[in-house]
Amino acid sequence: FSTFPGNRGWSKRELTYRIINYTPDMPRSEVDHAIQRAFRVWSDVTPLTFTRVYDVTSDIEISFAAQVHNDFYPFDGPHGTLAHAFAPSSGIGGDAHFDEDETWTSGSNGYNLFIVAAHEFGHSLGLLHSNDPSALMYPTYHYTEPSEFRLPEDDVNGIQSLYGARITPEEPTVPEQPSDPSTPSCQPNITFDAVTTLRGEILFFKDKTFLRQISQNSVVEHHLIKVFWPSLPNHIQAAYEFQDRDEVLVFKGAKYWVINGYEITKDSPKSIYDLGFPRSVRRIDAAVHDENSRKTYFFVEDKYWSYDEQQQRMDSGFPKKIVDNFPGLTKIRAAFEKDGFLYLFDGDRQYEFSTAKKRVTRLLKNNSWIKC
Amino acid sequence: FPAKAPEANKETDAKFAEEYLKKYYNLQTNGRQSRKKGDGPLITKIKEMQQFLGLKVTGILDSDTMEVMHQPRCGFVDAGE
Repeated sequence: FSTFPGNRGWSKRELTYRIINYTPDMPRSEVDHAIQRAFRVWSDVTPLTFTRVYDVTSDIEISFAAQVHNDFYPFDGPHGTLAHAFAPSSGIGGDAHFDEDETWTSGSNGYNLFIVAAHEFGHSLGLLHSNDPSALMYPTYHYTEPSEFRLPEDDVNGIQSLYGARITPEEPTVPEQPSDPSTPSCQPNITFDAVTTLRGEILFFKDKTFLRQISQNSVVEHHLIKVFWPSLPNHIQAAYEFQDRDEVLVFKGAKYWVINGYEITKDSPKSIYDLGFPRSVRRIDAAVHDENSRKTYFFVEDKYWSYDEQQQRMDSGFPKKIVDNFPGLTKIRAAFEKDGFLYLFDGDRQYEFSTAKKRVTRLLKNNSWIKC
Repeated sequence: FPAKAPEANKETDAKFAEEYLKKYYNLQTNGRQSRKKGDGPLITKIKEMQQFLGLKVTGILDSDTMEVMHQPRCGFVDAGE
C-alpha cells in the first residue's frame, strides 16, 4: 500500500458524504446501497464513521459525469478510466467522480459500482495505489462478487496506518491470543474456502481455521491455520497436493505458498503469474492435481486452466469453460483428489467426479468426509 | 483486412503507451525522442510502470504490459504528483 506523502488523511473521524447526482444505469436505491456498502468496507476496519447528508456540502461529494467535468481530469468515454477521487482536504478534496460513459451495475454485467466506489473512497481517505495485484487499491478493475468481498490485508494495513484499527466496546483491545477455536460445526451444508490432501490426510480450510481428517475413522481435529503455519495468511482460497514433489500449494489472491511436509519453503510466497496466468486473473477459486491425467486444474470463476507439472507450464488452449469438461458444473470453490476421483465443492454441494468417465458419479454432502 | 502492418501496431502501441504514461506516471515529453545513450524518459517510465504493476521489467511494450495497460482502471496516478 502507499499513502500521500505529507498527507496523513482526515484529522476528524466523523466524515460526511453526499450523492450529488445519479447514473441512469441503476435504480437509485441500488446506487445508495452500493455507496453505503463501499464506505462500510473502510469503517469496518477503522474508527471512521460516514454519515450521509443531503442539502449541505459534505466532506466527500459523489457525482457521475462524462468527459470534461469541472476538474482538470476529463474522462475518456467507455472503459479506460472508470473513475477518480481526490486526496483528503477541503474543497474538492475527498470527492469521488464516476465516468457516466461507463455502464454501472450492482452485478457483473458492467462495472460494479460497489467495487469501484470502495476503491475510490480509499483515495478519498488518503490511500494511493498499491502494487499488490490482490489489493483493492491496485489500479486496474477486477470484479469480485460483492457478497464475497473481503478487504485484502494490504488495504487493511494501509488504511490503519492512517487511522488505526476499529475498536468496539465488546472487542478486547488486547491482541487476540490464539485460543483453541470452537468445535467445528459439522452441518451438512458447511462450506470450505479450500480443501487438499496432505500425505494421506484431508485438510478443509475455512476462514482462520482448518479441519484435519487424519484418517477415515479418526475424530476430526480443528486448528487455527496460524498455529501450524504462522506465515500463511488466513482465508486462503485454493490448495492442492502434488505428491511427486511431496508438496502442497496454497493460494490467496495473486500469491501462493509451497508447503513441504509441514514446512513452508523459503521462496514462498510466489506469484501466480509465474505459473502462466494472465494478469486479468487476480485469484484462484480452487485447484486440484488429477493423478489420472497427470494435470493440475485451476478453477477461476466459470473457467479453468490445465497445468502440466512435468513441463511446469500451462497447457495451450486454456482457459476453457468449466461446464464444457465438467458437465453440470459451472463454478468450483474447492477441490481435492482421492482414489482416482475428484471431489468438487460448489456452495453446499459436493460432486464426486470421475475424470475417466468425464462425469459426476455421486452427489455428496459437504461434511461426508468429516468425523465429528 | 488488410491486416495492419506490424509496424502500425507497434506505432499504435507506442502512442497508447505514451498517453498512458503521461496520465498515470507523470511522463514529461516534448514529443521528440531522446537521442542520448541509455534509456530515454519513455523507456525509463515503461520500466517504472512494469515495476509498479508487478510485470517483468523489460522496458519494452510486450504483450503482458499491453494487456495490463488496456485494462479498465482508476484515473488516479500510480506515481508522481
